[in-house]
Amino acid sequence: AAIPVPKASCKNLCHRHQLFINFRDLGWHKWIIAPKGFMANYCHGDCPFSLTVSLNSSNYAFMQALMQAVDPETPQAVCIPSKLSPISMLYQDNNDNVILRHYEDMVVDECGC
Amino acid sequence: ALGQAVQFQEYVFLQFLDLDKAPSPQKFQPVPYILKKIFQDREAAATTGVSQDLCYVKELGVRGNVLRFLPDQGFFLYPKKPFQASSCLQKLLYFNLSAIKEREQLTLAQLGLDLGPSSYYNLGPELELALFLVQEPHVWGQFTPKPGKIFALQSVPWPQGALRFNLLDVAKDWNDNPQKNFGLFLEILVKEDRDSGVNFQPEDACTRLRRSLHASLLVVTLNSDQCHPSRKRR
Repeated sequence: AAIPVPKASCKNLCHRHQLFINFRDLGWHKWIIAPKGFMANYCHGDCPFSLTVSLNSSNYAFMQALMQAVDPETPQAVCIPSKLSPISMLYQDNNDNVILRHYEDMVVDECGC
Repeated sequence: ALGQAVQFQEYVFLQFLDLDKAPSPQKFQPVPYILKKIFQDREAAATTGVSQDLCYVKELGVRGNVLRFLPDQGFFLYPKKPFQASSCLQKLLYFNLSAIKEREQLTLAQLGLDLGPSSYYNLGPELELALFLVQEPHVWGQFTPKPGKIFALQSVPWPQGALRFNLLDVAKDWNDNPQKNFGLFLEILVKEDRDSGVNFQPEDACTRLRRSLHASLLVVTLNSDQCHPSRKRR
C-alpha cells in the first residue's frame, strides 16, 4: 500500500541548534573559574519517514518512522544528539582546592533521528 | 514546586561533578600555570576536533582525569629555642585530601615549593632545605620536632626558585589512612658565609623568605567509573 508522506519544511527538520550555556545564568560563575560558559547546542526538529535516510538516522528511527506512517498512533522518531564531545572545567571547591576535570558528552556536535 | 525541581536536578548534576552542593568560595584562588596550560590545550584540541584521551595527562605523563591543586593549610613555627642555631625557617605543611573520593586512584602527588624569585641572592649559596614526614600527632602551636616523631624525606642543598617533590607514596598512605596525615615539617637552614664578602643579614633574608614561600600539592587521580582500562578509543 502507498504510504502517505507527511510534508516537512526544511527549517523544521531535525538539526543542531545553538545553545550557549552561560554559567552566570545558573549562578555557577561563583565557583567555576573557566570557562565562563560553552556552546552546548541542542537537537530539535522533525524526523519524517521520507527523510529518515538522509537525516543521519539510525535503523531503529527508520523502522519507527515507517511504523508511524502506517499507524499514526506510533510516535514519530525523535531528533537526538548523535555525536557529543567533552569540555574541561576549572573550578574551586569549598576547601579552596582548584580542580581541573574533563567531562564527556557536554557538547552536541551532530544530531540525528 | 518548579524551584524545588530545578534544585533537585541541579543536585543530581552536582553529584556527577563529585560535589555535594554548589561551592561558595569566598575568593578565587590563583590558578597554577600547569592547570591553566592543560585547560587551554584541551580547549584548543576540542575546537579543532582533535580526539583526546581524557584519562591521560600527557603534560605530566600520568593517567588520570581529575587534577587538584591543594593549598597548604599549615603554619609557620617560631620555636623559642631554635631547632638548630642556623635555622632560618620552620613550617608545618598540611594538605587536606578529604576531597578525594574512595573510587579515585592516586596517580601523582607533587609537592611544589616556591621560595620566591630572589631566594638565592637574598640568602646566599649556603642554604639547605630539609623536608620531613611528621609521624606522630602533636598539639597545634606547641610542635617541637624531635627525632622519632619526624622522618627525613629529602634534603636539598642550595635550593632556589621552584622545587618539586614526588610524594605519591606519602599521599597514598594519607589517603588510605587519613588519621596518619600529620603533615610535613619543612626547615630551611642557612650557613653564614663570612668568607664570601657578601653583606649577609640572615634575619632580614629569612623574613623575606617566609613572606615569599608558597607551598602546594598537585594531585592527579583516576576515577575508574569514568576511565575504563578496557575501553578502546574509536
